[in-house]
Amino acid sequence: MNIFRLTGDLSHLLAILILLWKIWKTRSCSGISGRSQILFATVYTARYLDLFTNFVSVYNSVMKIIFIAAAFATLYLIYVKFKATYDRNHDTFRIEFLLAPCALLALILNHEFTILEVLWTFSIYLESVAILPQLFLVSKTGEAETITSHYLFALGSYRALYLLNWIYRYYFEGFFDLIAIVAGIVQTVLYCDFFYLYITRVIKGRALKLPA
Amino acid sequence: QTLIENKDEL
Repeated sequence: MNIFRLTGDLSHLLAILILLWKIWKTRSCSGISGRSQILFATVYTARYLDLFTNFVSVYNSVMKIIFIAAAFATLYLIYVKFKATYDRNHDTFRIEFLLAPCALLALILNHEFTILEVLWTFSIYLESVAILPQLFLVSKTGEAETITSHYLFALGSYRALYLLNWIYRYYFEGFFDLIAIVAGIVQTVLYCDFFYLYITRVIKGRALKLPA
Repeated sequence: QTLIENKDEL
């Protein structure tokens, strides 16, 4: 555990909590892509099945359980409790176009052809693109609430911090996992455009509106 | 080795 990994995890946790808090506090999930949240719930479920087979540490298990529970709680808020506020007309990204290629790629490019390992690989690939429905929704409406942009910033920063963690681990531990690194780079690159808008607008106290 | 039994990252 190094500082990049820890801040990455905390940033990830913060993102998830910001989203839950935003929906709960405003009693509304408008501007939030339910489809991205379905993908994230799929990611955590596929990746953390090793909770049942392999114990790493209390920290590891607790975080996994929080991520899974928060993902399903978010889905419940969007699709059940605050269903009336869900932006379904704008949330139209076809997630099967992400799910199918990730599943296929996981079957072909993995560390080992076992069920858990293929599911882990699938979750890594899927996570890298899971934000696309959300970014699509923001681009379609042309704006995002400030709290939603904080959520996106924290969520995007998490994988960027993991990239620094992997550079650190490569130099100091000789560790590297090519699948995670390549997917992590893809994931971070997808946020770059958003990071630029966040820094140039939201930090300066303006709303995140996309340039026309 | 980065197989499932060695994965400590989240």
